[in-house]
Amino acid sequence: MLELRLVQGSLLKKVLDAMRELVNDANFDCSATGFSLQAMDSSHVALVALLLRSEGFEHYRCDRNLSMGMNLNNMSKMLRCAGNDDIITIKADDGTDSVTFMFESPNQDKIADFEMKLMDIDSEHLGIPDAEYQAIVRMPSSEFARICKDLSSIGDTVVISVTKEGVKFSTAGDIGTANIVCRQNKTVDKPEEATIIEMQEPVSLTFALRYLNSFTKATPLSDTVTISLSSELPVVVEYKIAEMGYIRYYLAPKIEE
Amino acid sequence: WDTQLQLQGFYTNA
Repeated sequence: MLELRLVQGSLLKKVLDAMRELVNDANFDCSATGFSLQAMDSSHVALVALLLRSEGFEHYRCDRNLSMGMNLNNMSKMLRCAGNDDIITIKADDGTDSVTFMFESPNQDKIADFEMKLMDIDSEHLGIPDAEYQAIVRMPSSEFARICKDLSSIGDTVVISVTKEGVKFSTAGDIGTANIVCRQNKTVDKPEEATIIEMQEPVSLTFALRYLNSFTKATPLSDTVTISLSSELPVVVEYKIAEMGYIRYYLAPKIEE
Repeated sequence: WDTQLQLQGFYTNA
Protein backbone atom coordinates (compact mmCIF):
# COMPACT_ATOMS: atom_id res chain seq x y z
CA MET A 1 0.00 0.00 0.00
CA LEU A 2 1.27 3.39 -1.02
CA GLU A 3 -0.23 6.74 -0.04
CA LEU A 4 1.62 10.02 -0.48
CA ARG A 5 -0.15 13.28 0.29
CA LEU A 6 1.43 16.44 -1.01
CA VAL A 7 -0.21 19.68 0.16
CA GLN A 8 1.67 21.72 -2.41
CA GLY A 9 0.30 19.77 -5.37
CA SER A 10 1.52 22.28 -7.92
CA LEU A 11 5.05 21.16 -7.09
CA LEU A 12 4.37 17.77 -8.66
CA LYS A 13 3.11 19.46 -11.83
CA LYS A 14 6.32 21.50 -12.00
CA VAL A 15 8.43 18.38 -11.47
CA LEU A 16 6.71 16.68 -14.39
CA ASP A 17 7.20 19.73 -16.61
CA ALA A 18 10.89 19.65 -15.70
CA MET A 19 11.35 16.07 -16.91
CA ARG A 20 9.01 15.26 -19.75
CA GLU A 21 10.97 16.96 -22.50
CA LEU A 22 13.95 14.75 -21.68
CA VAL A 23 12.31 11.45 -20.81
CA ASN A 24 9.16 9.71 -22.11
CA ASP A 25 8.78 6.78 -19.73
CA ALA A 26 10.32 6.31 -16.29
CA ASN A 27 10.09 4.20 -13.16
CA PHE A 28 9.16 6.13 -10.02
CA ASP A 29 10.69 4.38 -7.01
CA CYS A 30 9.02 4.64 -3.69
CA SER A 31 10.79 3.72 -0.46
CA ALA A 32 10.98 4.87 3.16
CA THR A 33 13.45 7.55 2.01
CA GLY A 34 11.09 9.13 -0.45
CA PHE A 35 9.70 9.30 -3.94
CA SER A 36 12.52 9.17 -6.48
CA LEU A 37 13.34 8.63 -10.11
CA GLN A 38 16.39 8.14 -12.26
CA ALA A 39 16.06 8.10 -16.03
CA MET A 40 18.21 8.67 -19.08
CA ASP A 41 17.18 10.29 -22.32
CA SER A 42 16.89 7.94 -25.30
CA SER A 43 20.40 8.72 -26.56
CA HIS A 44 21.99 8.05 -23.12
CA VAL A 45 23.63 11.46 -23.10
CA ALA A 46 21.62 13.06 -20.31
CA LEU A 47 20.15 11.74 -17.07
CA VAL A 48 17.61 13.16 -14.66
CA ALA A 49 17.57 12.22 -10.97
CA LEU A 50 14.69 13.32 -8.76
CA LEU A 51 14.28 12.97 -5.02
CA LEU A 52 11.27 14.09 -3.02
CA ARG A 53 12.02 13.10 0.59
CA SER A 54 9.32 11.43 2.64
CA GLU A 55 9.51 14.18 5.30
CA GLY A 56 8.34 16.71 2.72
CA PHE A 57 4.95 15.00 2.36
CA GLU A 58 2.13 15.71 4.77
CA HIS A 59 1.38 12.01 4.87
CA TYR A 60 3.76 9.35 3.59
CA ARG A 61 2.96 5.69 3.70
CA CYS A 62 5.01 3.19 1.75
CA ASP A 63 4.74 -0.31 3.20
CA ARG A 64 7.32 -1.82 0.89
CA ASN A 65 9.60 -0.59 -1.87
CA LEU A 66 7.63 -0.10 -5.05
CA SER A 67 8.65 0.81 -8.58
CA MET A 68 5.95 2.29 -10.78
CA GLY A 69 6.49 2.67 -14.51
CA MET A 70 4.76 5.72 -15.90
CA ASN A 71 4.53 7.54 -19.19
CA LEU A 72 5.41 11.10 -18.20
CA ASN A 73 3.23 12.73 -20.84
CA ASN A 74 0.21 10.73 -19.68
CA MET A 75 1.01 11.54 -16.07
CA SER A 76 1.28 15.19 -16.98
CA LYS A 77 -2.10 15.07 -18.75
CA MET A 78 -3.67 13.83 -15.53
CA LEU A 79 -1.86 16.26 -13.23
CA ARG A 80 -2.86 19.17 -15.43
CA CYS A 81 -6.44 18.44 -14.32
CA ALA A 82 -5.48 19.39 -10.75
CA GLY A 83 -5.94 22.99 -9.67
CA ASN A 84 -2.79 24.88 -8.74
CA ASP A 85 -3.86 25.07 -5.08
CA ASP A 86 -5.05 21.47 -4.91
CA ILE A 87 -3.66 18.89 -2.54
CA ILE A 88 -2.48 15.85 -4.52
CA THR A 89 -2.44 12.32 -3.12
CA ILE A 90 -0.74 9.48 -4.99
CA LYS A 91 -2.17 6.06 -4.15
CA ALA A 92 -1.36 2.53 -5.25
CA ASP A 93 -2.17 -0.91 -3.90
CA ASP A 94 0.35 -3.74 -3.90
CA GLY A 95 0.24 -5.84 -7.01
CA THR A 96 -2.04 -3.58 -9.03
CA ASP A 97 -1.20 -2.20 -12.43
CA SER A 98 -2.51 1.29 -11.84
CA VAL A 99 -1.87 4.41 -9.77
CA THR A 100 -4.49 6.87 -8.57
CA PHE A 101 -3.99 10.61 -8.32
CA MET A 102 -6.47 12.26 -6.00
CA PHE A 103 -6.98 16.02 -6.19
CA GLU A 104 -8.61 17.93 -3.31
CA SER A 105 -9.45 21.61 -3.55
CA PRO A 106 -8.12 23.65 -0.58
CA ASN A 107 -11.58 24.01 1.04
CA GLN A 108 -12.42 20.35 0.35
CA ASP A 109 -15.47 21.18 -1.79
CA LYS A 110 -14.15 19.28 -4.83
CA ILE A 111 -12.48 15.91 -4.82
CA ALA A 112 -11.40 14.13 -7.98
CA ASP A 113 -9.61 10.88 -8.61
CA PHE A 114 -7.78 9.94 -11.78
CA GLU A 115 -6.55 6.40 -12.26
CA MET A 116 -3.65 5.83 -14.62
CA LYS A 117 -2.39 2.53 -16.00
CA LEU A 118 1.18 1.64 -15.07
CA MET A 119 3.69 0.27 -17.59
CA ASP A 120 6.54 -2.20 -17.49
CA ILE A 121 9.68 -0.21 -18.19
CA ASP A 122 13.07 -1.78 -18.65
CA SER A 123 15.25 1.02 -17.43
CA GLU A 124 18.95 1.03 -16.78
CA HIS A 125 19.99 2.46 -13.46
CA LEU A 126 23.42 4.04 -13.29
CA GLY A 127 25.51 4.15 -10.15
CA ILE A 128 26.64 7.74 -9.65
CA PRO A 129 29.29 8.03 -6.96
CA ASP A 130 29.85 11.26 -5.05
CA ALA A 131 32.64 13.19 -6.68
CA GLU A 132 34.88 16.18 -6.09
CA TYR A 133 34.26 18.86 -8.68
CA GLN A 134 36.89 21.30 -9.94
CA ALA A 135 34.40 24.14 -10.03
CA ILE A 136 30.95 24.73 -8.61
CA VAL A 137 28.92 27.71 -9.77
CA ARG A 138 25.74 28.82 -8.05
CA MET A 139 23.68 31.41 -9.88
CA PRO A 140 20.07 32.58 -10.27
CA SER A 141 18.19 29.89 -12.20
CA SER A 142 16.45 32.49 -14.36
CA GLU A 143 19.84 33.90 -15.41
CA PHE A 144 21.10 30.45 -16.41
CA ALA A 145 17.90 29.81 -18.39
CA ARG A 146 18.27 33.14 -20.16
CA ILE A 147 21.89 32.40 -21.11
CA CYS A 148 21.07 28.94 -22.50
CA LYS A 149 18.13 30.30 -24.50
CA ASP A 150 20.07 33.27 -25.85
CA LEU A 151 23.10 31.22 -26.87
CA SER A 152 21.02 28.53 -28.58
CA SER A 153 19.83 31.13 -31.08
CA ILE A 154 23.48 31.52 -32.17
CA GLY A 155 25.00 28.04 -31.87
CA ASP A 156 24.36 24.39 -30.97
CA THR A 157 27.04 23.92 -28.34
CA VAL A 158 28.30 25.95 -25.41
CA VAL A 159 31.74 26.01 -23.89
CA ILE A 160 31.48 26.60 -20.14
CA SER A 161 34.78 27.84 -18.71
CA VAL A 162 35.42 28.67 -15.08
CA THR A 163 38.42 30.77 -14.13
CA LYS A 164 39.25 33.19 -11.33
CA GLU A 165 37.57 35.87 -13.45
CA GLY A 166 34.20 34.16 -13.44
CA VAL A 167 32.20 31.71 -15.48
CA LYS A 168 32.14 32.16 -19.26
CA PHE A 169 29.53 30.72 -21.62
CA SER A 170 30.65 30.78 -25.27
CA THR A 171 29.09 29.63 -28.50
CA ALA A 172 29.72 29.91 -32.22
CA GLY A 173 27.45 29.45 -35.23
CA ASP A 174 27.03 30.36 -38.86
CA ILE A 175 26.04 33.95 -38.07
CA GLY A 176 28.78 34.67 -35.53
CA THR A 177 29.93 34.08 -31.98
CA ALA A 178 28.81 34.99 -28.47
CA ASN A 179 30.46 35.11 -25.05
CA ILE A 180 28.71 35.79 -21.77
CA VAL A 181 30.80 36.19 -18.62
CA CYS A 182 29.21 36.10 -15.19
CA ARG A 183 31.45 37.34 -12.42
CA GLN A 184 31.18 36.29 -8.82
CA ASN A 185 28.74 38.67 -7.17
CA LYS A 186 27.94 38.17 -3.52
CA THR A 187 26.96 41.77 -2.77
CA VAL A 188 23.31 41.54 -3.73
CA ASP A 189 20.20 42.39 -1.72
CA LYS A 190 18.82 38.87 -1.83
CA PRO A 191 20.99 35.75 -1.48
CA GLU A 192 19.16 34.02 -4.35
CA GLU A 193 20.42 36.72 -6.73
CA ALA A 194 24.07 36.00 -5.98
CA THR A 195 26.55 34.33 -8.29
CA ILE A 196 29.03 32.30 -6.28
CA ILE A 197 31.99 30.48 -7.79
CA GLU A 198 33.96 27.88 -5.86
CA MET A 199 36.95 26.91 -7.96
CA GLN A 200 39.66 24.39 -7.13
CA GLU A 201 41.20 24.71 -10.60
CA PRO A 202 40.13 26.21 -13.93
CA VAL A 203 37.92 23.97 -16.04
CA SER A 204 36.49 24.22 -19.54
CA LEU A 205 33.95 21.82 -21.06
CA THR A 206 31.70 21.72 -24.13
CA PHE A 207 28.02 20.75 -24.00
CA ALA A 208 25.06 20.50 -26.36
CA LEU A 209 22.75 23.45 -25.70
CA ARG A 210 19.66 21.42 -26.59
CA TYR A 211 20.00 19.40 -23.38
CA LEU A 212 20.85 22.37 -21.17
CA ASN A 213 17.73 24.09 -22.47
CA SER A 214 15.67 21.04 -21.48
CA PHE A 215 17.17 21.20 -17.98
CA THR A 216 16.04 24.80 -17.59
CA LYS A 217 12.41 23.57 -17.61
CA ALA A 218 13.11 23.08 -13.88
CA THR A 219 13.55 26.84 -13.37
CA PRO A 220 10.11 27.26 -11.68
CA LEU A 221 11.23 24.79 -8.98
CA SER A 222 14.08 26.88 -7.61
CA ASP A 223 15.42 30.44 -7.60
CA THR A 224 18.99 29.18 -7.89
CA VAL A 225 20.84 26.54 -9.86
CA THR A 226 24.14 24.86 -9.07
CA ILE A 227 26.44 23.80 -11.90
CA SER A 228 29.23 21.37 -10.94
CA LEU A 229 32.05 20.89 -13.42
CA SER A 230 35.02 18.57 -13.64
CA SER A 231 37.12 17.81 -16.69
CA GLU A 232 36.68 14.04 -16.27
CA LEU A 233 32.96 13.98 -15.50
CA PRO A 234 29.52 14.88 -16.83
CA VAL A 235 28.27 18.27 -15.66
CA VAL A 236 25.68 18.23 -12.87
CA VAL A 237 22.97 20.88 -13.00
CA GLU A 238 21.03 20.86 -9.75
CA TYR A 239 17.81 22.59 -8.76
CA LYS A 240 17.00 22.24 -5.06
CA ILE A 241 13.34 21.72 -4.26
CA ALA A 242 12.70 23.57 -1.01
CA GLU A 243 12.19 21.32 2.03
CA MET A 244 11.80 18.27 -0.20
CA GLY A 245 14.86 17.35 -2.19
CA TYR A 246 16.21 18.07 -5.63
CA ILE A 247 16.11 17.51 -9.34
CA ARG A 248 19.56 16.89 -10.81
CA TYR A 249 20.56 16.60 -14.42
CA TYR A 250 23.76 14.95 -15.63
CA LEU A 251 25.06 15.69 -19.11
CA ALA A 252 28.03 14.04 -20.82
CA PRO A 253 30.37 16.53 -22.51
CA LYS A 254 31.33 16.78 -26.17
CA ILE A 255 34.99 16.34 -27.00
CA GLU A 256 37.06 17.47 -29.93
CA GLU A 257 38.08 14.58 -32.15
CA TRP B 1 33.84 18.20 -35.14
CA ASP B 2 32.87 17.59 -31.54
CA THR B 3 31.88 14.08 -30.54
CA GLN B 4 29.07 13.65 -28.06
CA LEU B 5 30.06 11.28 -25.28
CA GLN B 6 27.55 9.03 -23.51
CA LEU B 7 26.96 8.66 -19.79
CA GLN B 8 27.97 4.99 -19.75
CA GLY B 9 31.50 6.14 -20.51
CA PHE B 10 31.56 7.69 -17.02
CA TYR B 11 29.19 5.65 -14.88
CA THR B 12 28.50 1.95 -14.64
CA ASN B 13 25.16 0.21 -14.35
CA ALA B 14 23.97 -0.03 -10.77
